Amino acid sequence: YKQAKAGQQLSGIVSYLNEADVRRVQPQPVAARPTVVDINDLTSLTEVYKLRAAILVELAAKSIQQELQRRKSQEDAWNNSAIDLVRASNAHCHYVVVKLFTDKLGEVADTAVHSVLSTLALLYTLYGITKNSGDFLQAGLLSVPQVMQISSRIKELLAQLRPNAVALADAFDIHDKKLNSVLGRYDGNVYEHMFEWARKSPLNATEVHESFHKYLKPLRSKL
Amino acid sequence: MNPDIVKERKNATFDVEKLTFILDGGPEKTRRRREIESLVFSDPDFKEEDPNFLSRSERYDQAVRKSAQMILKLREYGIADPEEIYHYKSMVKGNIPEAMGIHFGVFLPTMHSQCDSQQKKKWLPLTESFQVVGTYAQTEMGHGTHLRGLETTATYDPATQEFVLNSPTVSSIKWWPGGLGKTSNHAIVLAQLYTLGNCHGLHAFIVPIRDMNTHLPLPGIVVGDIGPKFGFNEVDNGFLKLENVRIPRENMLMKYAKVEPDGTYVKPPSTKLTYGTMVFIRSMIVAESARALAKSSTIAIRYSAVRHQSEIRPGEPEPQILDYQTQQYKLFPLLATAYAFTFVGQYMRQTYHRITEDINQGDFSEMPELHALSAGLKAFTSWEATSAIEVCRMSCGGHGYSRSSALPDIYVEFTPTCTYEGENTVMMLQTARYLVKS
Repeated sequence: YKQAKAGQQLSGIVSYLNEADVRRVQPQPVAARPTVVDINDLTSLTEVYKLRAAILVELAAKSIQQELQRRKSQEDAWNNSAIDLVRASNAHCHYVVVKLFTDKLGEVADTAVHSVLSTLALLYTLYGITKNSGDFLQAGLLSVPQVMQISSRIKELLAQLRPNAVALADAFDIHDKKLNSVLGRYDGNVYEHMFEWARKSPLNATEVHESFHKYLKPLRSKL
Repeated sequence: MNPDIVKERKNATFDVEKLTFILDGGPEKTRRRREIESLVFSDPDFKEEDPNFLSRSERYDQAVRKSAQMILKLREYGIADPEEIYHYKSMVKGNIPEAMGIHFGVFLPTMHSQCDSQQKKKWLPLTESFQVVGTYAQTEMGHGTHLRGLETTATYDPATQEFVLNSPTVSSIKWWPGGLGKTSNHAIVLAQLYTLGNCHGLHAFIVPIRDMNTHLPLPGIVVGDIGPKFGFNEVDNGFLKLENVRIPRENMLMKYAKVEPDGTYVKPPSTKLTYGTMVFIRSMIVAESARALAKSSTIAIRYSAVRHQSEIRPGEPEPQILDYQTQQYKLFPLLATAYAFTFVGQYMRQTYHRITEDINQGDFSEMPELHALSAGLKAFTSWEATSAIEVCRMSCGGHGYSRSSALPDIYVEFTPTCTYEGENTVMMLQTARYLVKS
């Protein structure tokens, strides 16, 4: 990016970054300008998820209608719209998850816990938008500048969460014996235990594995 | 304790214990869960070899031993609450599936819910004393989620008052049920019911498949293990071919549908009732998605806190890889997803219990929505969690590829949730059906 930004012609697979500059985002006709969304407000974001689900459901439904108008049977119309239908269901489920997360915050009394959970919920919600930005843009629910604003907001949230990352993992309270993972040990002593674990591998039961005598040694005598 | 991880915990801006209470659903729930878990890890009977160092047969053997121990211990401790049983079991089995999972999770509950009073009197004592070890044989080699497509037949013979069960084609051989290959001596077999020349669709039959003493397959029964899989090494997922196997009329599960001695078929009051079990199992899968993701993100984040690599500012010490924005971007949204799914799991469980109450009062009004929602959320969460586990594994670099990380195990044991209990795409289309309709 930076090189491309400085005008250097890139070669190989990244050369499309040069094109990025050329590609302009088409300004939207005023009538279609999306409603102003406060990207820090979970309630309004949940609303946007909902509208996305609604629009995708409608889109799927219209697809079925169009198929039916082409005198397709109900079953064929359904099958020819299946991709839209799965997309709509996905959006619907996503909306439900976002909504439940937001609702849960209302039950949390402790302010410090509420604060860290709110950050998590906002990250989850904004991350979902960036992962599915096509849906939100296509539906006119968000503008390109808003999606870009969301991307930079996510970076802030990552830094904000960083001090609490391990504590948030600890909160799941998964006992070492249940986790059964050298990398994820509570005490963090990974390398000692990884070495100890490896040494117990059955392959190390003997210093010299029998295959040496069975194959490698005879091979030498033949070469 | 590794100094990095000590420092991380000092930095926390909240009380971890309070958040654990919220995740468990309250302080008392946390206390009880820990109490149950401690029963296991201080119990010498559950000492085991690391499964990663065992052959498949040794893994199966160890899993059966642990299952048998669990039965005795759960009785000994008087643990009966389903959630507490779950905590106990998940402590014993870690990331590995339970050899007898289907007996406890599906066969026994089906006997409770589908036997009429006569059948209960006969079968429940046998099942609960483990004389009968059962599985639930529905899926066939060539047929899965689409139940109407199943080919196994059960034809009623009024002369002998018996059902004759058959696997008419290769594609009709029962395939996949856990515990079917080597463990079970009975199976609840789902078959198309034919009586007096009419087909009445899918019904359930209790079929003895092995001798209760010798454990040898009975006449007309061809049964065995389907062979090694991506994971589930501890489970003998099996095949079952039926060749004119005769069972008495009383072996058809008769709580709802009946066949009279003369062969007359009596319809069940409502087909909605079997939906309840499906919704329950799918709600459990939503909670399982949360747990698998919680485990994976715990491993990846703790490891990223102690692993130092490369540099941000030249000349300075290698930073923790958790300080790299790219590592945070991989892991923190997944951590958030683990929390999101935990709360969805809590909601689904509460909703399921509430609506089951309604159903018991005869109010089915919310059933269609719960059914649609549970299908969609099962698909949504299991797909997301499966791909997220893989991201956690990759974010641990080469060490994530080692079985010592547990991430390969978590992945291979979890990913089947995208397929069983209804293939995810089919689940999504079920939800869509409801959406389009609404």
